[in-house]
Amino acid sequence: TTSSRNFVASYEIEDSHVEVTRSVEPQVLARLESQFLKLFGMPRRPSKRSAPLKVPKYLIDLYNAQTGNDLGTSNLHLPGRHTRTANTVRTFYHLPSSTGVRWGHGLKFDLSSIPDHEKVTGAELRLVFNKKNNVSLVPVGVDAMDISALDSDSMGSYNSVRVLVNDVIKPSKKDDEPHMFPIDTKYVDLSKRKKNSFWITFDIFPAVSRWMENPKSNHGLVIQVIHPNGQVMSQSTLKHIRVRRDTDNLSGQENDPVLFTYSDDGVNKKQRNAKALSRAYR
Amino acid sequence: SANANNNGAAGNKKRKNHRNKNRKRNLCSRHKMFVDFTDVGWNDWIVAPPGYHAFHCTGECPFPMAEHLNATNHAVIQALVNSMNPQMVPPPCCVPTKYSSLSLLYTDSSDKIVLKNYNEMVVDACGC
Repeated sequence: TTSSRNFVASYEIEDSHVEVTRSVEPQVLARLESQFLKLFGMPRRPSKRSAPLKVPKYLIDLYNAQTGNDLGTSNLHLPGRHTRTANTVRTFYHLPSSTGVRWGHGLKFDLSSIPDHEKVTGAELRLVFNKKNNVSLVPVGVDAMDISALDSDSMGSYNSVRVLVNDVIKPSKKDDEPHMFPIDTKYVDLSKRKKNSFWITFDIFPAVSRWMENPKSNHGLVIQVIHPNGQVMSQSTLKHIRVRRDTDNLSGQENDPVLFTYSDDGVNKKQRNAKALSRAYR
Repeated sequence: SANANNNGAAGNKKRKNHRNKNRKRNLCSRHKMFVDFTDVGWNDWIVAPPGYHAFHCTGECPFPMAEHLNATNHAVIQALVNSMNPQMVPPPCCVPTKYSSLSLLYTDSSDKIVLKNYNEMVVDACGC
């Protein structure tokens, strides 16, 4: 906004389409931007990015589903999900440099950027799984395991596994197992999966809800893969796996674990209340 | 002459149609209003859409009002009173009667990717 920009105002007069290009004063543009940011509920404009932004495919699909959907509401149209009045989806990637999670396939997300006035109504963790030779299941991105370093004996040969997501209530001081609370589990039958790589979604709203109430209680999540014989793939069985993660890239890779929060910014509730008051007044 | 009469009648009809067309064009309706995010330099933080089709309403609300003007009962009365005494009350306004929401995909101040729906951002229909 330091220099004036060409602002294209287009409008229609009768049958002819008129496009007027004129230079807008920086102050006017700054005021316009300020109004837009206020409307978007943002205190300031985001900083300029040097690297190209990677938007999760899920979010693009959701955007496409919402666009052109002529519903008279701003609520997200997500059939089968209890997101209620949520109108905002936020994306969070696992913090690779976090020291809070020391055990197993720990994942930690920094949710501090969610504004205080926003009410989180739902949260999902999405993990990519790769099917190797139709027999082994390797969670990709969970602690960014180097698949080439996996010991095939420890992985075993199974067609199905159970994946368990735990909320860490109390972290371990050393390498002991932390106090955890299971919040969601999914049974994955590889024989029914046609694609080699697929996403699995977990409902982690109870954990996120707890973290939002008390941010200090956010010790992350621990993912466990349980084989049919009861063997749990935890740190004890996977400690030989080399942890590999590009710490320079915080924006998230295509296959990184990603957390989506669904929240209601309360703006529409205010508008609804204002309309109801106005009707009552009339 | 017959020819002259025909030309005269045709000419009158043409002029009348032209007048009606002009009048029709000035009636309350939805018009284009678009903000291109690239032009204002916001395309680095707004991922989608590339611009904002907001639309606006403008035009006259004369008496009698056609059905497509979506007039309220009050607007009809106001237009009637205005037609009798323009100094007493102004003509009814042309305003948005139906809105739809807008989905925006952008990065917030902490560089997190956000999808948000905003209520009443796009004018779908106008009326008196």
